[in-house]
Amino acid sequence: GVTKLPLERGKKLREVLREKGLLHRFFQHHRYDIATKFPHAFSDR
Amino acid sequence: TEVATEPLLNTLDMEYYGNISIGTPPQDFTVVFDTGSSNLWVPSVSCTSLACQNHQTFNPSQSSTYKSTGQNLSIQYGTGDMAGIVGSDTVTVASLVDTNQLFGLSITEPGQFFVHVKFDGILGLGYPNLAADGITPVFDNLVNESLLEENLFSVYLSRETTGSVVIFGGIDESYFTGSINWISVSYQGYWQISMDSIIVNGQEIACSGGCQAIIDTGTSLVAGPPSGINTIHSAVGARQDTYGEYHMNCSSISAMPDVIFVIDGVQYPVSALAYTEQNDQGPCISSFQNTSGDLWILGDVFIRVYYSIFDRANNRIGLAKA
Repeated sequence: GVTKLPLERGKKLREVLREKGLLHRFFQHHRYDIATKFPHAFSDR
Repeated sequence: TEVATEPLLNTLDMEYYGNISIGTPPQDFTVVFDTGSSNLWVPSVSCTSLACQNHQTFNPSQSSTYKSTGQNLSIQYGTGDMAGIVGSDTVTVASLVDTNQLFGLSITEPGQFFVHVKFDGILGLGYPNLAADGITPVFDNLVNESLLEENLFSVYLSRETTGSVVIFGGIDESYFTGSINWISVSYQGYWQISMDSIIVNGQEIACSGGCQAIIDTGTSLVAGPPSGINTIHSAVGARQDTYGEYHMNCSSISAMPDVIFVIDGVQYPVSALAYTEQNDQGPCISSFQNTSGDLWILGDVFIRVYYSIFDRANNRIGLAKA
């Protein structure tokens, strides 16, 4: 009834783009906002 | 056909993934186990987008247990979006066999940057009310099929490439020390809790009077509103660059203070070594980042320090020193 699933820590897309010299281009063309992942969260305010 | 939608997913800052298989015989996929969403999706063999070309794709015609639903699915994530269909098949997660699981199959993935990520799809571990069009999440199906000893899962994240685990149905005491502090979930959708404050150098510098936080395995950073993040960076001496990342001198990390998250009256310190990253090419980068809202996202940076138990039976999160 207890099952372990191993996870691997890989390179973030952020790091891959940084190494390829594409990260600045990414930020120039996209407004990146982690909050957009959580549209259904409630806030206190 | 119905069109189902799923919350926006960000792929820029996802870094832990594991393997599952779908179908009979099994087709293997690498997915992010994401407590910040609730659906399973992988690319379809029908996907012709560039982003699908270097990922594993699911071929329904090669699975004897696949069933079509005729339902469409649309998912946006970060810099692009995915459109696809909903199918049903057997999903195998480690030794757990989840039959008749509904999941998304992407037909188009126009986001140009997804081509660079190593994982093929995402397996959401959030509550069912976040799931697209009422699809039952994988974890709920595992519970409904009585495959788990307890209605909970726990996560240990290592700093190393290997050694991290998701434990379905239980807690492994070898991954933490001391006692477990239990925190009630404040909203049963995301794994959301109430946080009291954030302290640096003995001063309450953010989240004053309380705020909401989400424990998210699918975000590598700690993110929060700009006012709080800026105050933290001022306190630790980080500078913002043109593109919104915060840098600091690597040689000063040992002198930088802990950032302490206070939850239910308990202090959870995160050291400078834990909240900074050093890459080969430049200065050290802060793992704190601005968001547009007033939510705090406690991602992998926090979970690496605190073994996290996601207790669906009691709607609470357990935290213990990893």
